[in-house]
Amino acid sequence: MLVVVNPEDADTLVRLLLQADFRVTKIKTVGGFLREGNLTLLIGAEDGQVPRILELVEQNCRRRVRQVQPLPPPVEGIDVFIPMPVEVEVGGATVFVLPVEGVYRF
Amino acid sequence: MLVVVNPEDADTLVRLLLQADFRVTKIKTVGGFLREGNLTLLIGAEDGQVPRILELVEQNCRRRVRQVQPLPPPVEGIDVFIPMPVEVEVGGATVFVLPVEGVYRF
Amino acid sequence: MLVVVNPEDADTLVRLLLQADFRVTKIKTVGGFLREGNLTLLIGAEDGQVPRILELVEQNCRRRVRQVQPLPPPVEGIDVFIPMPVEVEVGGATVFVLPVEGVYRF
Ligand SMILES: Nc1ncnc2c1ncn2[C@@H]1O[C@@H]2COP(=O)(O)O[C@H]3[C@@H](O)[C@H](n4cnc5c(N)ncnc54)O[C@@H]3COP(=O)(O)O[C@H]2[C@H]1O
Ligand SMILES: Nc1ncnc2c1ncn2[C@@H]1O[C@@H]2COP(=O)(O)O[C@H]3[C@@H](O)[C@H](n4cnc5c(N)ncnc54)O[C@@H]3COP(=O)(O)O[C@H]2[C@H]1O
Ligand SMILES: Nc1ncnc2c1ncn2[C@@H]1O[C@@H]2COP(=O)(O)O[C@H]3[C@@H](O)[C@H](n4cnc5c(N)ncnc54)O[C@@H]3COP(=O)(O)O[C@H]2[C@H]1O
Repeated sequence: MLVVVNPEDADTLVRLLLQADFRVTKIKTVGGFLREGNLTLLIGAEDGQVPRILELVEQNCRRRVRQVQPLPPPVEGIDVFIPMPVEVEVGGATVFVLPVEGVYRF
Repeated sequence: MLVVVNPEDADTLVRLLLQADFRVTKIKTVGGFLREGNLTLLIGAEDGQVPRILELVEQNCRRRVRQVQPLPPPVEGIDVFIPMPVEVEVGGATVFVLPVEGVYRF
Repeated sequence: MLVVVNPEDADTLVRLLLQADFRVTKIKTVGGFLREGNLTLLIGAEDGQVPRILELVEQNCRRRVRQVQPLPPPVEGIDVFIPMPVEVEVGGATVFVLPVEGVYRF
């Protein structure tokens, strides 16, 4: 399971996941669009534990609206890029549940 | 989908993916062999969108040949390591398309 | 395949994987519980190569016991957190074998 979260929500979520006896690995990532740091959590869990994890994510990663000025792209002369302030929804979380063929612990 | 790209190709590829309305998360990674920084893109997409993403990767990640001097391994006394300059192909991209059991947005 | 390893074991393991002609991408990660840096290796391999990789992981990532003082959580006033020194097993490795629908090289 990979969970992309807003850095402000990450500490609380990780703490609650650990208290619920889940294991978590944190990956520092960067959002493609806003180019801001966010966090991707790798959580290996049994199928039956997924609903509980989703519940914790839902309760702790509130979505909120923010005004941003997208950075101009690094390549000059791209006409299609309109540098208007846009409202984007941030916070929130995106969860990818990936099937696992095998887990091994050494 | 995980796409390992050369850092020189990453900016252009990410910009074009965003313009095509894909979502991208950037992970700073390091190549095992050359020990140079590269970038791994996490792209969550529908099955039907994969061909378009592969097309953008193919068009923007040219493969080219480079002479390199592999670093000696950090452990002394390994005879098998022959520090000859080797020609390696870099640039290019390696794409892993991973099945996803579920995607949740909060 | 994603392999979460202890940083002390990582260099040796990566070297041996490369010598066995495997490809490896290194991701700097942080353990959720101990909040210490560890390493997650992304290794794309054929099904038939998985046993050999697991063997190299098993031989090079010994598990050992360590006394640690878990850090207090960043949010005040959480009664359930008992800051007693705990013995945790570290080192070792956790391996997730993920099915892959397709691999593309450009
Ligand atoms: N091509 C595009 N055109 C217009 N608007 C765009 C866009 N790409 C992203 N946005 C908007 O900007 C917000 C931040 O995106 P960013 O890429 O920085 O940061 C993203 C990205 O790092 C990750 N993410 C979301 N969906 C993803 C996916 N399908 N694949 C990979 N990463 C994803 O989660 C973060 C938050 O995403 P969220 O959807 O909540 O919020 C997104 C979305 O509302
Ligand atoms: N054990 C080995 N013996 C001899 N030559 C080796 C080798 N491992 C890698 N090389 C060569 O060195 C280039 C750079 O590898 P590096 O590991 O730094 O950086 C790699 C690695 O980070 C990633 N990558 C490629 N295939 C991968 C796989 N199957 N699993 C995980 N990561 C992979 O993509 C980057 C570029 O790979 P690419 O194939 O274009 O180019 C590779 C390849 O031509
Ligand atoms: N299912 C999974 N999903 C994602 N990542 C996983 C994982 N299982 C292990 N990992 C990763 O591997 C590291 C070592 O885990 P290990 O189980 O050997 O050793 C662990 C374990 O013995 C213990 N531990 C971890 N979480 C715990 C929890 N919620 N309650 C009690 N002990 C915990 O502390 C050690 C260090 O944990 P830390 O989180 O710093 O670092 C973890 C984490 O980064």
